[in-house]
Amino acid sequence: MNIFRLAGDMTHLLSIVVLLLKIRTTKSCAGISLKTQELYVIVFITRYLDLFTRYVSFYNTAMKLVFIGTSVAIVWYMRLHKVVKQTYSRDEDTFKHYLLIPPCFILALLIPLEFTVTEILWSFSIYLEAVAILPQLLLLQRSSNIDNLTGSYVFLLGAYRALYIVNWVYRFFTETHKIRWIPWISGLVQTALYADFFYYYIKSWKNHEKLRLPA
Amino acid sequence: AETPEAKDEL
Repeated sequence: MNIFRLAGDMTHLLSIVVLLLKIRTTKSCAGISLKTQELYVIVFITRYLDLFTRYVSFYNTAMKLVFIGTSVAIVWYMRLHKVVKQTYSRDEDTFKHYLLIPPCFILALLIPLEFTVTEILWSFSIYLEAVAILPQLLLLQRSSNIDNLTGSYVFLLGAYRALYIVNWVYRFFTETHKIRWIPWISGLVQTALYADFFYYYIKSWKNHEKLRLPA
Repeated sequence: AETPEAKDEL
C-alpha cells in the first residue's frame, strides 16, 4: 500500500460519505443520478466477486464490504425511501445507462485480463466504472443550481481515480515494472471524462461563485 | 497476464 493508493481509497470513501451525508441530512437526492448509482452497484459487485474466495487483507475486505454496502444503501434511499425518492430528478436523469452495459461486456469478452468468469467480470467492472459517471455529468449539466455537497461528491469521485493513476505510476517504477493496460487506459478515460467538470468546479471555487456547467 | 499482486487494489 502506498500513500497515493491510500489517498485514493480515502477520497473514494469520502465521496460516498459526502453523498450519504447529503441524502440523510437534507433528506433529498436532488441533482444525483440514480442511474450512475445503479451502475456503481454493478461495478462493485462484479469487481469484488473474489470477496469471499480470496483474502488480501482486513483493509481490502472491509473496504469492499463498505463500497458494496453503501452503494446499495444509496440506491435503496433513492428508490424506496418514502421522503428521499420524491426528490429524485426523474425527468432530468434520462441518460440511457443500460446502453453502457453491452459495449463494456463485449469489450470484457474481447479484452479480458484472463478468460475466466471472474476475470472477465472484473474487466467488465473496470470498463463500466470508466463510463458510469456519464449519467451524473449529464444531470449536472441540466441542473440549474448544483448544491455544494453534490459538487463535492462528484469532485471527490473524479479525484479518487486520478490518485489511483498516480499510484499506478508509483507502483510501476517501484514495484511491478509491468504495464497494466486494462485499469490504466480505463482509469485515464474515466479521469478525462471529469476534465471539464474539474475545470468549472475549480473555477467556481476560486471565484467563490455558484458551480454551473455549460449545457 | 496481470501479476496477481496487482489484484490487491480496490
